Amino acid sequence: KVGQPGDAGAAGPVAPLCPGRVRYFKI
Amino acid sequence: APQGAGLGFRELACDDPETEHVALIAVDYLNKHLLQGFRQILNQIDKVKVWSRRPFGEVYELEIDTLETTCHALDPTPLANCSVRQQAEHAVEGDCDFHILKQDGQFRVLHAQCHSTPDSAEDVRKFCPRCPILIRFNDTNVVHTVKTALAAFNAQNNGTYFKLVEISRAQNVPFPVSTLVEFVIAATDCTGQEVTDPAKCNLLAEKQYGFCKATLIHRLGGEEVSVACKLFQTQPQPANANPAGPAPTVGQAAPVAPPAGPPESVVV
Repeated sequence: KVGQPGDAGAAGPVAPLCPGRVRYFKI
Repeated sequence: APQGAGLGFRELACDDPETEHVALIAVDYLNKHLLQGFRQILNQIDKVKVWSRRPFGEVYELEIDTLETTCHALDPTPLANCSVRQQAEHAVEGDCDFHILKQDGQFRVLHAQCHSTPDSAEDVRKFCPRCPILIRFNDTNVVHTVKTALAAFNAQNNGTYFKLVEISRAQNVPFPVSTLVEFVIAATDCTGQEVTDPAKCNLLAEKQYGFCKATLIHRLGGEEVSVACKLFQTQPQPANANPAGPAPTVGQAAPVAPPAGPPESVVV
């Protein structure tokens, strides 16, 4: 099924709520 | 739970300013309750849930990652002025769970639990083959380096005798072959010259702590130690202590036996 303009899914990717940004570095 | 109350929690983005505000309260709480080691700084917020609490308030359930700074827990330097321990120095991460109650605009920590984990030696070597690697505090080289460095510091310091409180960090350096240590000392009621048995020296009622960094280079012809200590302002005794009583002895300080003889080469 192809989404139509105006579909909820056509609004673009939603940023995940979590985890948040890394301030320094990950180990 | 009453019917139709839903899940009982609201979702919040980890980078939402509200979440960040609560996470900074958590880190502040953590640093105020650290008894040893290094002050922590917020690195990442992993998860957050905000639970409704009856009859009033909300509870933030928070998972955060912290990183070790170079400031010791006893160091009064503001956290903003403490630098993060870099990966090349073998970084240490903290993994924390917090429950924080917000009621009437006030925040109160209900639960706090953290585990710290050093980066793996393999990871450090991967991007920096010659970087120093953390080693255990009971390593023979570490114990020897701390004893030698403390003796060197006390020898140069004609007044108060300082004794060891805590070894905070220890690393092996491959080139030149040496041992790096960071440790905490505290002033005692003994003077440098009169000490025969350090175990009999008591910490002062007004605690004066210091933080030392030392290196002992292992050479074929002997060894060379260098040590630098930063003394912190004295800390007044707790209000419930009896000012008229004798100076309390503190059992936390590990007694340090003096080295068998003076180090072969000492640079302070």
